[in-house]
Amino acid sequence: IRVSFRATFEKVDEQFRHYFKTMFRGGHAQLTIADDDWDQGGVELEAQPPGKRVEALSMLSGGERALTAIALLFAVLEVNPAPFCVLDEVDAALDEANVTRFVAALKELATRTQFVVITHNRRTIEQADAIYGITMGEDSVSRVLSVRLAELDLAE
Amino acid sequence: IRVSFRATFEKVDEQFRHYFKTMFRGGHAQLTIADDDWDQGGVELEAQPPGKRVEALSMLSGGERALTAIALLFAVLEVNPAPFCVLDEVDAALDEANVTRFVAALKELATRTQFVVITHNRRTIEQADAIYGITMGEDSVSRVLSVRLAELDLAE
Amino acid sequence: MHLKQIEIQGYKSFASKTVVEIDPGITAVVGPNGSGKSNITDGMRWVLGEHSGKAMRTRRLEEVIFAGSDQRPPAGMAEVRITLNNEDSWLPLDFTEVNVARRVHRNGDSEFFINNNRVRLRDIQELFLRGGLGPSSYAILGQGLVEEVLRLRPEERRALIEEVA
Amino acid sequence: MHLKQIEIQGYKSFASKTVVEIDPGITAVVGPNGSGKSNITDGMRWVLGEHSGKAMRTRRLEEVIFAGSDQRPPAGMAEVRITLNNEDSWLPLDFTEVNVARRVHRNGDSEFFINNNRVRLRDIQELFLRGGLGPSSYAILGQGLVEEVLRLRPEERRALIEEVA
Ligand SMILES: Nc1ncnc2c1ncn2[C@@H]1O[C@H](COP(=O)(O)OP(=O)(O)OP(=O)(O)O)[C@@H](O)[C@H]1O
Ligand SMILES: Nc1ncnc2c1ncn2[C@@H]1O[C@H](COP(=O)(O)OP(=O)(O)OP(=O)(O)O)[C@@H](O)[C@H]1O
Ligand SMILES: [Mg+2]
Ligand SMILES: [Mg+2]
Repeated sequence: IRVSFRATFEKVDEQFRHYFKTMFRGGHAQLTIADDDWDQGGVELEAQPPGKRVEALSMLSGGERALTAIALLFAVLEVNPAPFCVLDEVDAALDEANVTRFVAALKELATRTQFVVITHNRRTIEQADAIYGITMGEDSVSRVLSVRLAELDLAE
Repeated sequence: IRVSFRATFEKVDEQFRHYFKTMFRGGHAQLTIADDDWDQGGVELEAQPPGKRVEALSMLSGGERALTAIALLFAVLEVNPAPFCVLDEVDAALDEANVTRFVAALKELATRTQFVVITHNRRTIEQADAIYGITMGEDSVSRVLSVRLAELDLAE
Repeated sequence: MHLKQIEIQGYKSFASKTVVEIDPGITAVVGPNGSGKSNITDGMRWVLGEHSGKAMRTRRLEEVIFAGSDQRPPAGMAEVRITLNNEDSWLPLDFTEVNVARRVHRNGDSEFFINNNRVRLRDIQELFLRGGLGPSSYAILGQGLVEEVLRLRPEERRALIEEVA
Repeated sequence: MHLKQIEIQGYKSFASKTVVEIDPGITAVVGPNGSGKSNITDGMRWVLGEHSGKAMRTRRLEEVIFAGSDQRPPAGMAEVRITLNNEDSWLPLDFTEVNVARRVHRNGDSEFFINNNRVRLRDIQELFLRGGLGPSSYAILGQGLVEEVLRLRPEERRALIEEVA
């Protein structure tokens, strides 16, 4: 187990650094093992958006926190691609530029992992291969409007 | 203090019912005093979107929770209008129809309370009387772009 | 392995039988507030073996059953069934197609199925745990939970990486 | 009473002196992720007397001082000053215009001012508490905290209504 934990850790850390730099267009992030104790030590996380001096994760903004967490999720999916993944409004705090970067990375990962993405964000919807609309009827029952075609004209 | 607590409570409850019905276009919400104990009892909150049988607040959706909380905030502001109020992305979970209702109620309250509203939502920005853009420079220092005119052409 | 279909009936706001077919790639799910989108996420976590009421936004597990509305009576049972293409034998089963289902009845009885054979909850959990798809895995991220990984204590983050190993 | 102006200098990401004039009505504040919008909300709560580090997203209160960047040295002091129109005497002071300021220095020293007279933190808190504008009041809702009121225990919600009374 030790080989596989350390080997996995180093791969996830490497991918986390990569996805963080891609999503933030620079900056630096990393995972470290507390007290260099590979058997029991916890995993610490550092994130520095480009140019800034962030002294603690709590200083990151709402959008920066979401983007950092997404970079870590994508790193884990890169190392061990789950067959499918459901993301419920993970892009809610992101501004338009960051949504575009999020979706670009998603499309790359989608060659190996199937994604079901719940979103209100137009830019995310536009990049989907299929779209399902959920409606709540007068009778308070949910129904699915199957709109498989992605060329739905998005009213905005 | 007893007269004023009970009197205030009943006014806030009345306004909460009103704002909830307006925001949800129906349904029912109310505040109740636990054990009818006006001296020490806690304040319970119930919210039923139209047509549904919600057995606990935890069953509400993300957007329904935000809208319910906004209805309570607006009720409190109606009963005791604070001179100014700062709202930081309270509309993030709301869909377009609910944002429109949120902003309509905000404009009514804005005759008595000044609002500073941080938002990424176009529909909220369009209704503002003034807009400030905040940017982060290359030197990681925040600056204000003063765009006082609300007729800024919003790219969308 | 990939997901082919999700069938929901009587689970939360999906009183009527609802079928969602999933293609490879990215499927977007959209709709107004309160329409039932997150109930689909909860349903996915539930069928994969989630047993915590808090994660299901309920106090008792029978509360996942359609509670009724002004116009419809409560349901007697909730069922979620997912169909998976297993041609790559990602799931250690000799089937090219696998379907997994979970039911709960008003009286609290639960039933679990793999290819229509009745199994225990533990069998489903072990089936998916192999590749990081356990009920509380990173692969199903509930609403508002994206930042959760930043709030975890270092030991909890270690458990996440161990799940991946 | 209404807010006329917010001045921020050396507070969080506002290294240079920044002035935001506020009109009556609705003022929208927009900008990319991480640009400094919520730092303005934190600044407002801080000048009104907030003393909890958690609410300020910091561990120690000196962490609100601009920490420096690759291109700029750290600041030695943080200051937020708000100017209020008090023609309606909402604030129990004989001035038609009131300005309230708070400073903190690297060595941890704090200073509080009302119309440029040095006062104590308690004086500022009492001044605003009268009308529900205390530091943790409902009138300043931080990011992600809108649903907080639904998560409160009943006794805590009671305290909210008592603040309004
Ligand atoms: N057991 C149940 N029976 C009937 N309805 C239920 C049940 N459990 C939840 N609901 C209803 O489902 C609705 C919430 O659905 P859900 O959380 O999926 O919404 P959503 O589409 O994700 O909305 P949002 O965009 O606001 O996040 C609530 O209005 C709730 O009343
Ligand atoms: N003491 C400080 N010195 C320098 N920079 C700081 C300090 N405290 C916070 N910051 C920086 O301020 C930025 C966060 O700003 P803020 O939370 O206001 O962003 P925001 O505009 O609200 O973004 P979002 O839209 O993502 O919520 C962080 O990048 C953080 O590094
Ligand atoms: Mg939802
Ligand atoms: Mg913010």
